[in-house]
Amino acid sequence: TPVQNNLEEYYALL
Amino acid sequence: MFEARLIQGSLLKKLVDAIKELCTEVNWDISNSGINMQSMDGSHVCLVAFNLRADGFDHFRCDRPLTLGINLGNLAKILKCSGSNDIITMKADDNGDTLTLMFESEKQDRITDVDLKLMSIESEHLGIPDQDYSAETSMPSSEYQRIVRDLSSIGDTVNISATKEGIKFSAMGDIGTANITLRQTSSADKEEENVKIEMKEPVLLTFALRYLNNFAKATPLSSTVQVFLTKDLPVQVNYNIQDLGYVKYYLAPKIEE
Repeated sequence: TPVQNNLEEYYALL
Repeated sequence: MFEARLIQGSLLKKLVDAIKELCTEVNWDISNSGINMQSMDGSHVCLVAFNLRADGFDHFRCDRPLTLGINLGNLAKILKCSGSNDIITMKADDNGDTLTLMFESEKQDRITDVDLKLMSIESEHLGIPDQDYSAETSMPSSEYQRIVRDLSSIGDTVNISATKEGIKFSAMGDIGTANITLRQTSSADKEEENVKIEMKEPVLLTFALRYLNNFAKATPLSSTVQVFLTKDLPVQVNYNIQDLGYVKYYLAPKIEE
């Protein structure tokens, strides 16, 4: 089953 | 000094109701261009951003940029004291620790003012690059709301795929499977009732329905919603608030381990 990824995997923290 | 008067005060109430369950403590950044917020949910899976433009307000004054730390649950409680046709004015001093909200009835014969205590909130800001979307869909917000609600009774996750056939939402659960396909339309009486699909490349992504359902809380803010899908990237769900701004939601996909 797919697992939930989080947003930091895609967007950089400023 | 910050002061903003919104004739259609109910929009503020609807906006707070649309985001309060995902984000509880948030910073509102006020400048002379308007009010902005960006906040991730507690699990850092989705992000909510809104913009209310200064020119969307009847009156807007901001002498210098301010950050107001707000508990959205408490703000929602206060906004419950406003009537649906009330004019809402917000005020804050430059170094104050409260946000004053004033509700005026339509006939201006009843005035309520409430001070909300502000908080100091550490917030993380994400840089979201301009994305080249694989598929962009515009549909009635009520249609989006219905799709994610209906599929929630089937399963916890949804596969969303955009192909030249249309946009397909599929859910699978213990009781069975369900697919809802939307095709592009052009025959509706009103432009906003049509489904528009602009596809650059086919895309398939998997998302948690719980969050997509939560985004539908913004339905009262807009008659349409735009869903942007990009290969291997978060989905973006946009509600434009007429003449005032927008609320946008971003949700990270589920991925195969």
